[in-house]
Amino acid sequence: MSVVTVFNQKGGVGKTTTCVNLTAALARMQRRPVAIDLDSQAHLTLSLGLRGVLGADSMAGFFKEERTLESLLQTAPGGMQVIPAHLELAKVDALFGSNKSIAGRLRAGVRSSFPHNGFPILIDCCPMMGVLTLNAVLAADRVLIPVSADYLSLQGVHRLDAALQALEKTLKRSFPRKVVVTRFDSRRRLSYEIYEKLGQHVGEALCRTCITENVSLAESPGHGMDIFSYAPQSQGAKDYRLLAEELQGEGFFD
Amino acid sequence: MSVVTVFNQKGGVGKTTTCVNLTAALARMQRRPVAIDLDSQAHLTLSLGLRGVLGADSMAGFFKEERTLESLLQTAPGGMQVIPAHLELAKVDALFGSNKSIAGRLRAGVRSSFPHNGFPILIDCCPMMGVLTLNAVLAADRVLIPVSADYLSLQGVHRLDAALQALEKTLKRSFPRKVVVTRFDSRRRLSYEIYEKLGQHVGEALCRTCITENVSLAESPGHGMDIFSYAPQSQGAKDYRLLAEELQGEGFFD
Ligand SMILES: Nc1ncnc2c1ncn2[C@@H]1O[C@H](COP(=O)(O)OP(=O)(O)OP(=O)(O)O)[C@@H](O)[C@H]1O
Ligand SMILES: Nc1ncnc2c1ncn2[C@@H]1O[C@H](COP(=O)(O)OP(=O)(O)OP(=O)(O)O)[C@@H](O)[C@H]1O
Ligand SMILES: [Mg+2]
Ligand SMILES: [Mg+2]
Repeated sequence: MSVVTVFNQKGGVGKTTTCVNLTAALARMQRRPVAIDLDSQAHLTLSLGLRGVLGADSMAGFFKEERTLESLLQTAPGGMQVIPAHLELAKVDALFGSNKSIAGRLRAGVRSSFPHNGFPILIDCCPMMGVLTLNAVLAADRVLIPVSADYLSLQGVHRLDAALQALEKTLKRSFPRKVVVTRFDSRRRLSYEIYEKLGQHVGEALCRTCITENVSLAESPGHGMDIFSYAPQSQGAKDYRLLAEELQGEGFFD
Repeated sequence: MSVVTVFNQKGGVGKTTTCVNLTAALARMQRRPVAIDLDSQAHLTLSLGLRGVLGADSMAGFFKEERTLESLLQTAPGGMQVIPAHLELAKVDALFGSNKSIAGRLRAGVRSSFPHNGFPILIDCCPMMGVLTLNAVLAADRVLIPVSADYLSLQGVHRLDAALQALEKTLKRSFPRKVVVTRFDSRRRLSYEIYEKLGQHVGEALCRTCITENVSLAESPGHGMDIFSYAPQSQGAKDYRLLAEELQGEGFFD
């Protein structure tokens, strides 16, 4: 089983878009994935068409009311298995912020709820390394770092890498990671420059697949659908399928 | 004097880009603005070419070491007055997170450091309503909300509006606000749809000026320059000048 945490402390780089559509790609590859929404803005939840979720039936219920993860699984309209988020998650950071001991709670929950399943779990994070994201990173077997093809996003990678290395030292474990360039616009020299600079910085960790800037990817959340349901012939759908195949081929989800 | 806080809890909607370039536009209109970077990722600081800033000489120094705001003013290479951010700001949220009394500290600092000046102060925030952003909102005379022309950004506005209304009730004061659409791509139907929906939701608060998606805006931070220095003839420069004139014309900075 592989828990993949999707994180970048830079905002708007495509964490949610990547988590939604990679999960959807894996579902179509019969990998039976589970998507966990760990952002109080619940954009993954929204993007998959889940409405009217109650706080107690979301990841807020896991942290605040000791609900088990398997009891929180919902089937989204498109058929995907999701543990939704809710605005109440915002209180978790405030409640537990300084309490270091709760950082391991999600890891423990995943192990007790899903001990032997061979299915991938993808976790969408908010753009901040608070107590929720720390839970997601500690629970991770792998970290996937989306980086949009612009300078300020590139800046974020250096900092994130340093933060992960510091965690690796403290916890004496490693966080194998992959970086994927998103919002790649092939008409812009900037896109190629960012891709090259990232390659110099992270080497083999950089995915060959880039996600193209494609309006269908921006439209699909408004219809509560993943890209394969919304626009199966779009460039966005092609790219996320290619990304899923590239990562799957390297055992990223095993 | 007008303190304008630039905030949206959605990531990557152009808060920093708007803060940098509005401040630059106001500087060229001889308004002598000050930009305050309140994001521990320090992207405004970086975008204006400030390097090697020490923690104690940043907004972290204001919160942790009681430095005065005027003692932290720096002149960026392009000539703008900036109070920079630093990674150490990340600790402030952790240090003071639960201590409600420090939420008024920036407001007090602005009033004591800049009591009678007629210059605008623009504050760039991180995408989270934590103790730093709360300081910025409480210090604000106005709130400027950038919204990128996509569905998930639009979602964020409803939530932000509700959060500001709740604050207005509790504090018995108002936060006059303006919403500006950013990353507008005139070839996309989605851009027009988002603009229309926002108009229905916020009415007069929606700026007539939209900021076009323009690669020069994405490139300029990498050169440590605002858009007027980097690409004065670009669409991005035109749009931010128009936006500054529209807001100035309505007394938004007075
Ligand atoms: N490749 C793409 N092409 C077009 N639009 C995209 C693409 N990737 C993401 N978007 C759009 O850009 C916006 C930001 O993406 P997204 O919300 O996935 O980023 P995020 O990193 O999850 O943001 P946050 O930090 O706020 O959680 C969204 O409106 C999304 O629909
Ligand atoms: N109108 C535009 N045209 C082209 N690129 C843009 C435009 N506005 C912003 N960008 C680019 O998009 C990225 C996100 O913008 P920016 O960093 O200003 O957003 P933000 O809201 O401050 O993000 P965060 O939530 O992480 O603080 C940046 O790389 C920026 O250079
Ligand atoms: Mg997201
Ligand atoms: Mg920013």
